[in-house]
Amino acid sequence: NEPAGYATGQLYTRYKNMKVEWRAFVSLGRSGIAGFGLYAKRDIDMNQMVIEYVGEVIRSEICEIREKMYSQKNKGIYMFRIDSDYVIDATMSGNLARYINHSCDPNCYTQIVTIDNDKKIVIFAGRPIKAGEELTYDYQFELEDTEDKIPCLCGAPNCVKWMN
Amino acid sequence: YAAYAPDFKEIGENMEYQEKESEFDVYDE
Amino acid sequence: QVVISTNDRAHQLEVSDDRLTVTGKDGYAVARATHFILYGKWYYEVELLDQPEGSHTRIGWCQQLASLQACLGYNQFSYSWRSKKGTRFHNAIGRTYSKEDYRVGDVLGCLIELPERD
Repeated sequence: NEPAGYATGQLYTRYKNMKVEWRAFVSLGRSGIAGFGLYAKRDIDMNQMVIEYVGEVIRSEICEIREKMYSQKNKGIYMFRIDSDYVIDATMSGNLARYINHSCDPNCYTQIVTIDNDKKIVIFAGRPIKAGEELTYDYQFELEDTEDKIPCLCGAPNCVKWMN
Repeated sequence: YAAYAPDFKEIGENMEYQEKESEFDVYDE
Repeated sequence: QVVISTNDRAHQLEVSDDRLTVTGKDGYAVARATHFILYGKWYYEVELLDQPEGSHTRIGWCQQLASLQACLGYNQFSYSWRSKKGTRFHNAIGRTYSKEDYRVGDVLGCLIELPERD
């Protein structure tokens, strides 16, 4: 579960540092991709931990119920699957990570790391990122042939036009 | 930015959701 | 002997060594028996051994497509009787049934009658 070349102990320390410093590295702004987006406030190194995707830890069955409820209320759905049993729901409570948009050519990647026996979703920089760049990661949505396909507006040269 | 997402609560750590007894019920007696 | 299945249950449920007792936590989950039935009349009994504050049980019958990670009676493949108010549930709809709670020490009898196979 760790980026190549980092010992577990280092991951723990890096995680704890990130939890203290992340606000200095990111800021919310209007996104060119969709609604709001998260931007780098300063240069970010490759493989640096940027932010944790925080929210309510819910079971898959509860996730199904909530998705229907949020859709009925036309609420934007902010969720991230942590494993086969649990999902992080950041729709009603979470942090700024919920605003990071999808891109087919992302500058960040996500990793599940285990800290103090808890699984955490952490977003890492996939390459050196300049201050002012919008942070993106691949949402890794399952490809679906349903009628509710979500168009992708990332604008990347390799964009595949659909997010799911 | 809470103003952009009404009733949104910012939290620093993941929150274990405590399920209600009626979590799966559409209609109770 | 019909006991609680080791595999056909939500993995977070604890099953005793003799596989006759199941203990749950953190939300409803289902454990099924080792044997299923196809026809005829079947009956089993369950004793409620413990009921920590605010916890409840929903006990009854279900088919294979009932969700193990939800309560019994959540979809159209399962039927349950709830300790709170004695409500029966099917397809997530609760109906008045025994009009009062069942609690620790009560023994529930669950009977199902399926048409005989011709």
